Amino acid sequence: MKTIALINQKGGVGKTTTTINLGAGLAELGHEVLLIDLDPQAHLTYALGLPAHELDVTVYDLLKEETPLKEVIVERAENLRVIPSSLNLSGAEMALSSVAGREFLLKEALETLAHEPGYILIDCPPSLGLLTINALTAANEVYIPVQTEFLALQGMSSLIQTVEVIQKRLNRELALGGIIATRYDNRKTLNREVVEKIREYFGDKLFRTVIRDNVSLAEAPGHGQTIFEYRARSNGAKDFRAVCAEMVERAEK
Amino acid sequence: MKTIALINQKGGVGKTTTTINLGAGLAELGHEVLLIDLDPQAHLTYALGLPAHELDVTVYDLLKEETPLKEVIVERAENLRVIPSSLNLSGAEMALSSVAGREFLLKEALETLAHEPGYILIDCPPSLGLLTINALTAANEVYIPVQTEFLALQGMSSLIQTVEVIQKRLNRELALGGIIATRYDNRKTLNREVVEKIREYFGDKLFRTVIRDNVSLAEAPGHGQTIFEYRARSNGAKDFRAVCAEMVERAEK
Ligand SMILES: Nc1ncnc2c1ncn2[C@@H]1O[C@H](COP(=O)(O)OP(=O)(O)OP(=O)(O)O)[C@@H](O)[C@H]1O
Ligand SMILES: Nc1ncnc2c1ncn2[C@@H]1O[C@H](COP(=O)(O)OP(=O)(O)OP(=O)(O)O)[C@@H](O)[C@H]1O
Ligand SMILES: [Mg+2]
Ligand SMILES: [Mg+2]
Repeated sequence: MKTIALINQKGGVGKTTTTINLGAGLAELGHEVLLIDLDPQAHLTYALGLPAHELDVTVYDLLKEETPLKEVIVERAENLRVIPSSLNLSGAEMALSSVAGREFLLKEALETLAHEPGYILIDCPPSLGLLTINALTAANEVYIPVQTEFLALQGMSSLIQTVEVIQKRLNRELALGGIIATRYDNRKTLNREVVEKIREYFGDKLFRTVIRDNVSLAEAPGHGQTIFEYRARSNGAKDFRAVCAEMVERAEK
Repeated sequence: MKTIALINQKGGVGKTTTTINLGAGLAELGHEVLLIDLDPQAHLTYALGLPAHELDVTVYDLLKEETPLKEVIVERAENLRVIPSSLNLSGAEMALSSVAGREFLLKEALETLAHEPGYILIDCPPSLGLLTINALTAANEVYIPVQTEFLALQGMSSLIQTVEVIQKRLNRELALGGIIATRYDNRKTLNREVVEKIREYFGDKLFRTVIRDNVSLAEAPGHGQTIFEYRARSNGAKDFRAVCAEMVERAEK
């Protein structure tokens, strides 16, 4: 089982879009996938057509140890299950700040899984607070979606530093799985330059496959669908299938 | 003096881009402007060419009441001053959580301004935590940059609710100044549909001027420049000049 945290404290770089469509792509290939929405905005939950504001139980109830895991998991499609979120989760940082071992709450909850899926993907909020730290202690790999623009490059070094601190203190297993370039437009010099810079710093950690800028990816959430359900022959669907194939290839190395 | 907080907990919608270029546009019109970077990512600071990681004092020292305001302010251009940020600010949430009246630290610091500028613009992180609350208690208006895509629309209702809670409990003066549509591409149906939806809900709170998607706006930060310094005749520069004109017109009503 691979548990992957999708992180980047820079906002709007494609964390949620990548978590959903990587998950859906792996499910299409026959892998069992569990998606976890760890963002109080509950964008992954809404984007998959789940009414976050009407749900009785969410990931917050799991972290507070009030509800067993099997009651929180939602079947979303074949091979694709979800642990949804809601706005209540924004209270977690304060409510859990005095709990001993508060960084391990998610990891412990996932240990109660009756049946291990092939992949667990965790969508994180755009910050490096308690929720993201819970994802990093539960995960064995980190994927960093990066929008190929200057501001998105800015925070990479502090992001890598945070991962290293978590590796040293909370989770020795944690490794940088890969960096995925998102919203890439080959016509923009800026995008080509930033991708080159990332390749210089991070070498083959950068996925060969880039996710092109594709309006279908921005439209699909409004229909509560994955890219494969919404427009299976779009560039977005093609790129995410290619990233999944590269991901499985990397896992087998 | 108008103090405006640029907020939206949705990431990557153009908060920083809007704060910088609205500020620079108002300065170009002859108004005195103070920009405040309240994001630990320090994107506004970096995007204006200031080396956040090398600065001795930042907004964090101001909030901790360790440094007087006049020592933290940096002159960036004519009529344009900045209170920079740095990564240290990410410690504020924990460090200040037990300080009585922690929500009013920024407001109190700004009361020590020797000379009041015409406008103060505060760039906020993509969350509704203590830093954003400090901005909302110091401000008399809120501007909400919105990327015209589905996910960006999702969080609007919870954002408005947060503003209302702050109005009731911490700052009776706070008003919704306006909503600014960003990264708008007239060719995309999705963008047109979302703008229509916002106009339905919020009426003339939505600025008539939209900020078009324009690669110069994404390139300027890499050069440490405002859009007016980088490409004064680009669509980005034109749109921000138009937003400034509309802003001044609204202020005079
Ligand atoms: N490759 C792409 N092409 C076009 N639009 C995209 C692409 N990837 C993401 N988007 C759109 O860009 C916006 C930001 O993406 P997304 O919400 O996935 O980012 P995020 O990093 O999860 O944001 P946050 O920091 O708020 O959690 C969304 O409106 C999404 O639909
Ligand atoms: N109108 C525009 N046209 C093209 N690119 C834009 C535009 N507005 C913003 N951008 C780019 O989009 C990205 C996100 O913008 P920005 O960083 O200003 O958003 P933000 O809301 O401040 O993000 P965060 O939530 O991380 O603070 C940046 O790379 C920026 O350069
Ligand atoms: Mg997200
Ligand atoms: Mg910003």
